Amino acid sequence: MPKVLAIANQKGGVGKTTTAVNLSASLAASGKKVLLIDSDPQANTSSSYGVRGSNEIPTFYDVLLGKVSVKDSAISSPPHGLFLVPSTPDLVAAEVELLKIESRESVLRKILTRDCDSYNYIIIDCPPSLGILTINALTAADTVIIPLQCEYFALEGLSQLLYTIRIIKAKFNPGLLIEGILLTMFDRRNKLSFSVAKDVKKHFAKKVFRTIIPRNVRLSESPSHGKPVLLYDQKCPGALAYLKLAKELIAREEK
Amino acid sequence: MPKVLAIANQKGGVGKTTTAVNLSASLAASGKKVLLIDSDPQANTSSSYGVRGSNEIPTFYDVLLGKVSVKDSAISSPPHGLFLVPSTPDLVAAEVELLKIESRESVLRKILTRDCDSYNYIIIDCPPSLGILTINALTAADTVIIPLQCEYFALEGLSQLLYTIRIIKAKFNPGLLIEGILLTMFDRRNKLSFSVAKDVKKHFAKKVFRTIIPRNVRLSESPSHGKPVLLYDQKCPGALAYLKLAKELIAREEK
Ligand SMILES: Nc1ncnc2c1ncn2[C@@H]1O[C@H](COP(=O)(O)OP(=O)(O)OP(=O)(O)O)[C@@H](O)[C@H]1O
Ligand SMILES: Nc1ncnc2c1ncn2[C@@H]1O[C@H](COP(=O)(O)OP(=O)(O)OP(=O)(O)O)[C@@H](O)[C@H]1O
Ligand SMILES: [Mg+2]
Ligand SMILES: [Mg+2]
Repeated sequence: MPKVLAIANQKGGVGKTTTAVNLSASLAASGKKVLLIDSDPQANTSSSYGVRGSNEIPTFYDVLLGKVSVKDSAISSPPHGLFLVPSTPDLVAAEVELLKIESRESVLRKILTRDCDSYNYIIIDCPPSLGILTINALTAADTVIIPLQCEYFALEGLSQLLYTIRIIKAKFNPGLLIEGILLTMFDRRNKLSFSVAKDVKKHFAKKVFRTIIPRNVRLSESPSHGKPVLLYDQKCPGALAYLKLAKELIAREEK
Repeated sequence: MPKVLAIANQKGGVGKTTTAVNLSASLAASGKKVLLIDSDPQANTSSSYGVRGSNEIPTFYDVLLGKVSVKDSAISSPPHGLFLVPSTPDLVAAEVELLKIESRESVLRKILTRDCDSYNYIIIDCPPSLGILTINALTAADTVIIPLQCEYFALEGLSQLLYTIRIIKAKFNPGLLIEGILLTMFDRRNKLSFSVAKDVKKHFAKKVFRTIIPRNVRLSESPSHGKPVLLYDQKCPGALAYLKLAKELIAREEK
């Protein structure tokens, strides 16, 4: 059985997509078989791999509504071992469709119990909201990675997200755990980064990943080349940080 | 009649709240009377003015559901001339309530036609989604300011937002116009900023504000002091840029 990880935080622009894209690539580069699901109608994860959805290829929208299986929608993409279920902005319509279904929160969870055994990891990129797409990801997930930008508003949103995770755990997914809080866009030149990091470690010590993702322009350049940063500039600080995160994650599994 | 401006972009973390907070303060400092509405359940605009919603004070949720008037919920806050209708995360519940109402898209528009004549400007901060709260803001607005981070994903989301604005204009608000695209977090050290700015100006020349907001750490520090940047560090590049934006906006009205 694969390990299912949701990358979630309703605060916008904190590095959810950047983490989903680059963690999945780093896990694949470490020899794992990874399924990456773009569950955000912005479809930034898809475009980060150079995939622009069109009517010809099946998307996550089709998978959610049972028209296509995961197997038939997953696209293999470099690095070796990485498979992507892409999205387009039409995914917004799935939100409306899902709300009509009886146990709408568990639709994805049921889908991922079928024909996914060959994967080691399934990673789900979420939109910046706590709507039905994020709820489906949290209900399907074993654990949640919470990217947290080292900025003031980030701390404010955290309690809201932790509250939502507790509700999902109580109602739909009793096994749901927090994999960790990932500090992102850490800027050594800026004292705000240090003070937010200190605050987070004070309140959530055990939950914070040892790996910290630095602010690194190569991470924001690589999507325009349709590649994860590992394949764009493998020696840059951003690529090294996400490789380190992958190793930290794998080491936890092997304990 | 006040001019109603929605600050909208479904892409997360692009500077919607920072623009709503600091443009409204700069307009007030330029002698205008401004009503700032926090229409995002993250309530970052409210906390930027040091207002943490509680059960004792009326919020935008109460206004939307007709329990309280704008007049009775607006809190005056420095600088002189600025009034805030605050929010709390409970605003999420208003999304569910609104969906039950007949002409749910125009609820805010109707509310703002009453007892708002004394304001020069009404500014509405939107959440990072194109859901019912953003649709209400776009239906109530005269114009929309689109903050656009100088990053690759920003351009991708723009066509989606422009498409939504066209639909709102056709269905609910024929007078809706784009006030302008505001380039935010522009970093002179980073060539990606220059290439995104060039692209945007190429495609939307007339619509791009002359004022560009630089990346400036003082803008992300001021919310933790509960003040707009103008009252935190009035000589910093961020404060000067938002003052310039206010002047650019006022000059357009006076033409
Ligand atoms: N460590 C980093 N260093 C520099 N830029 C970064 C870093 N991480 C992300 N970015 C850039 O910051 C912006 C926001 O990141 P990203 O889009 O991954 O966040 P998100 O949480 O997925 O946003 P949304 O809430 O809209 O889904 C993007 O333009 C991205 O390229
Ligand atoms: N020009 C700037 N320079 C430096 N930091 C900035 C600037 N503008 C915004 N920020 C910071 O970047 C982060 C994102 O900005 P902000 O929260 O205003 O975006 P938003 O679009 O309102 O996000 P959301 O989509 O979550 O509502 C915040 O931490 C903010 O303090
Ligand atoms: Mg994203
Ligand atoms: Mg905001």
